[in-house]
Amino acid sequence: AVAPAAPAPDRVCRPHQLYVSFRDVGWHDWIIAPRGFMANYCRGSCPFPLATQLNSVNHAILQSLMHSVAPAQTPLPCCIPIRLSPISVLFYDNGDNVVLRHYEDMVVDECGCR
Amino acid sequence: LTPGLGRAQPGPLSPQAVALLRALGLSEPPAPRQPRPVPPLLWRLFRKSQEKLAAAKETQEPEGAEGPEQAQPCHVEELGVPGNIVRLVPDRGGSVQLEEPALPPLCAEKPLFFNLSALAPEEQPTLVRLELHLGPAGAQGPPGPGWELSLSLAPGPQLWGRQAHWHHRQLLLTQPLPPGRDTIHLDLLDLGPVGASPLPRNLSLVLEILHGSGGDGNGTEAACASLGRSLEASLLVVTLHPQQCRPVARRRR
Repeated sequence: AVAPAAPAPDRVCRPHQLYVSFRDVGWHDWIIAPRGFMANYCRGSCPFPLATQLNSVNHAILQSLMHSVAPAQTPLPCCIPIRLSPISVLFYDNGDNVVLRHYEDMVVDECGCR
Repeated sequence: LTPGLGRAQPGPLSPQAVALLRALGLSEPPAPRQPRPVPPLLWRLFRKSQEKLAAAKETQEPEGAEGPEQAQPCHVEELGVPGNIVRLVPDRGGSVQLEEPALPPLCAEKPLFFNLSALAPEEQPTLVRLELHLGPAGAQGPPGPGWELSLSLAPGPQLWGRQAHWHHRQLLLTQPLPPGRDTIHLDLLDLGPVGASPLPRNLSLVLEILHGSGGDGNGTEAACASLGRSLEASLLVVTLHPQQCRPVARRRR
């Protein structure tokens, strides 16, 4: 009858930012711009009842509820990207062409329980 | 990240580097021979794409909510065509000085070679534009009326130079040289093999600049000399990679 204690806030599902500089990976001689990229990722848990606030949809709320009742039978919902952004990269290719390329779904902006 | 991700140290690429390059549509890190100045157009397109991305983030609405139409993810607004890859391909033909008339009324005959092997077969060309830059204007200023451009498909490399006769060429277009302009754009999409997808791996063209001065050889020579310019060419190619561009999801009504 008593809801389990909620984990510490920094352990619940949320985006984590990670910036990678192209100079660090040795690609700064052929990538003109930008200087690096965001390799954000989602991490954290989706426990009951917090799942109701973590950008969760109904099935995830039900799943977290069932996990709280029978953890062995039902796993917790997953913390995954739910909003992504594209990036554009300007670089030289092997043919000495200058290339501007657009990449979809490259940066994680938001995470949610699913 | 460990330095082994890129090519900071000699040796094979790390699996992570291979995966990231593949995500960028590349098989290995390019090794440009010498960094070239970045064309202003591509800088402008890059900055505009950054502004668009920042604006899209600021106006982010919750998922599924009604709101203004999303910006086209794979559309080059400034050029007005769909596409997610913009390349500026340098000309590898020899340079030519325009004050040395080839054969009146022909002022100049310039071979144009473009290496298009970097394009993947599944990339669909949506813009192929030949950009001609006439060198710094002489005292006479930009060219006046009476000039004409002729662009042909060159014979294959095996014929060029030894047996290349004009009838081996396939005329693609002729048009007056727009008076008063130093930069000329010729749209080649749908001309000859350039309209076909995939594009040829090598595109060989011949550009001729003629001056119609009424058959007067001396007039032509003087006109050619008056042009006194160098001519540089590059090819702007915009392509759409269908697997990397999903159509814009229609909003629920």
